Amino acid sequence: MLEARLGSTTLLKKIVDALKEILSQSTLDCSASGIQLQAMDNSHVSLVAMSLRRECFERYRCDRNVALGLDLKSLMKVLKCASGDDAVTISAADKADKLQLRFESAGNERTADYELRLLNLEQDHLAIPETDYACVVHMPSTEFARICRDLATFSESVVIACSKDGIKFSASGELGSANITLSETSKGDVSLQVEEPVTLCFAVRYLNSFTRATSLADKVKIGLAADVPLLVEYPIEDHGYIRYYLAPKVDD
Amino acid sequence: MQRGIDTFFHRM
Repeated sequence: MLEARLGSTTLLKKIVDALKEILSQSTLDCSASGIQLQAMDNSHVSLVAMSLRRECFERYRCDRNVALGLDLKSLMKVLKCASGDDAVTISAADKADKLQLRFESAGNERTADYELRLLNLEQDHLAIPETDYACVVHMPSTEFARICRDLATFSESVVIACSKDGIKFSASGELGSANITLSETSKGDVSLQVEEPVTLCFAVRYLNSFTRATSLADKVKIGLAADVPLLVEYPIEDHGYIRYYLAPKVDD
Repeated sequence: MQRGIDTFFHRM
C-alpha cells in the first residue's frame, strides 16, 4: 500500500496546477523511492517528467509499486476542498480503484476524508537520454514567465538564441517584432554556462503552459542543445522537480 | 514544422 503525507496542501495544488494544462490524465508511479510521473501532451510535442523523492514527504510508505491513474481536473476539484495549510495524506491499497485523500487542519480540529476514483490508463513511457546541453541557463522563474507571455503577443513561435553574451528570445509576426536579451548578472540571478552557441525555434504556447509551474520555484533552469528538445526544469523544494521537454520546430 | 517529442525520445 501507499501512504504519503505532505505538510501543506498548497504544494500539491501547485504541482497539479503545473501539470493540468499540459496533461488531462496521467499516472503516478509510486515506489519505495518516491512518486514519479511521465507523460506527453495530447499532441505529442512536449513531455512532462515529475519526481517527488520520498524525502519530499513528512511521512512516506510504499510497500509495493503502485500506478495511480488520475484525472487531474478531478484531483484539483478535491484539492480545492482543502485549506492551503491543511496537511494532506494520500493513500491507496494495492490494486486499488480509489485514491484516499485526508486533509487535516493545522490544529487537528478538522479531518476531512475524500475518495477519488482511479482510472485505468495506458502507460506509454519514453526513454529520456542523458543530454549534455551546450547551453544551460538559470534565471528567475518569474522573468521566464514574463518573457513567454510577452512574446506570445507577437507570434506562435519563439526563437531562442543562446551564446556567451546572453540568451535572446525573439518573435515576429504581423504586429511587429520583439527581442528580449538577458545577460549574466553579477548578483547571479541570471547565469549562463555556454559550451557552444545554440539557436532553436519553439512553439510559444507550450512554453506558456510550462510557466504554470512558476509558483513552485524562484529559479528555472533551461537546457539547450542543437536538434534536441528544450529542457525547462523547476525544482520542487530540495528533493523533487518538474521537467518539461519541448520538441523544436524546424524549417519546412 | 513542429516535430513530435517521440521522434527524439523513444518508447521503452
